[in-house]
Amino acid sequence: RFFPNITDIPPWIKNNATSKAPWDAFNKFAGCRPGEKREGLSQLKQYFNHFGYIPNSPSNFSEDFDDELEKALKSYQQNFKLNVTGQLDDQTLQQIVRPRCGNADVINGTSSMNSGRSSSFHTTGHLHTTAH
Amino acid sequence: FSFFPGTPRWPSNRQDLTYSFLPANGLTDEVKAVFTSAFQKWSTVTPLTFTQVDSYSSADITIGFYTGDHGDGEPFDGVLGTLAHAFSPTSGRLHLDGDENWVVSGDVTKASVSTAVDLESVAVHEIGHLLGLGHSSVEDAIMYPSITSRTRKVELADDDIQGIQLLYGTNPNYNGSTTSNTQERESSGGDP
Repeated sequence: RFFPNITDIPPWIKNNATSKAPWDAFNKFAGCRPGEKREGLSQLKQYFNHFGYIPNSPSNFSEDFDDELEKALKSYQQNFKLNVTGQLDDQTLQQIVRPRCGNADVINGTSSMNSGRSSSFHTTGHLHTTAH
Repeated sequence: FSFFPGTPRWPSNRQDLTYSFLPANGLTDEVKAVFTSAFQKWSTVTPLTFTQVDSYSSADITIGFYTGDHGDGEPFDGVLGTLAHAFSPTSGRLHLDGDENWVVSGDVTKASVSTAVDLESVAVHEIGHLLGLGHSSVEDAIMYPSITSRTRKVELADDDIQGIQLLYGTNPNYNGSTTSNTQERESSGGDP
């Protein structure tokens, strides 16, 4: 839908503006911590898989807040210059649900997004710089 | 700034690039002009040039609006969420989500609809991918991955310029500022 000018946006669009964006459902995970099991976490893992933070693409992601999700969160928080907590805090969730480009942030398991540094995380959150 | 793995770029014998729009979209000249302006942001700082052509099949860069699954394994998801994606050099494919409420002109920050997305802002970002840039952690950079609806961001940041000039060099006419010849930064209310 194209609107040559903001004044051209018809009323029915405005009335539908409260419809949920695809990732709004992730807001329900606020405060969710490692070790918990929540319905829908598999979809959040798919989100991180799509943008490269979880490298493998199994047929089914579990609903567990496991090490893989925590690791992905830390890498995501590093890339977006958020506090690296490994948890689904409000600041991180606000960033996750924002509209964005569909291209991955992490390609082939390597992110050079933050300050041009290639980096990877262990589950402890320590930064390790790779030679390439 | 970052690059795609392997640092793909348009080769030195392909610096004058052509672009074309998916005929089935039937875009108006006004919409096409948004992309012309977006390409200009990048040509201002590099030796690259961009010329619109009618022949979709022979153009270096192809631009199309699609909805849902459109055959490249990266389906769009309706209003908001994923707005667009683009491929690394020398694929030249730029896809935008046809379900978005794209604002072509006017001050998008004053839009009454919370889902209004500024077309040029997204176009400038995706062209960066077409030229070989990956995402940046610098929030002010065009290549930052996310953009809030009702936001306009079309000026290249230093981070974007450093990245693209590493790939292609500098436009000999570039004077070190991307804003002096434009009338962006509408929210400033001050000097153009």
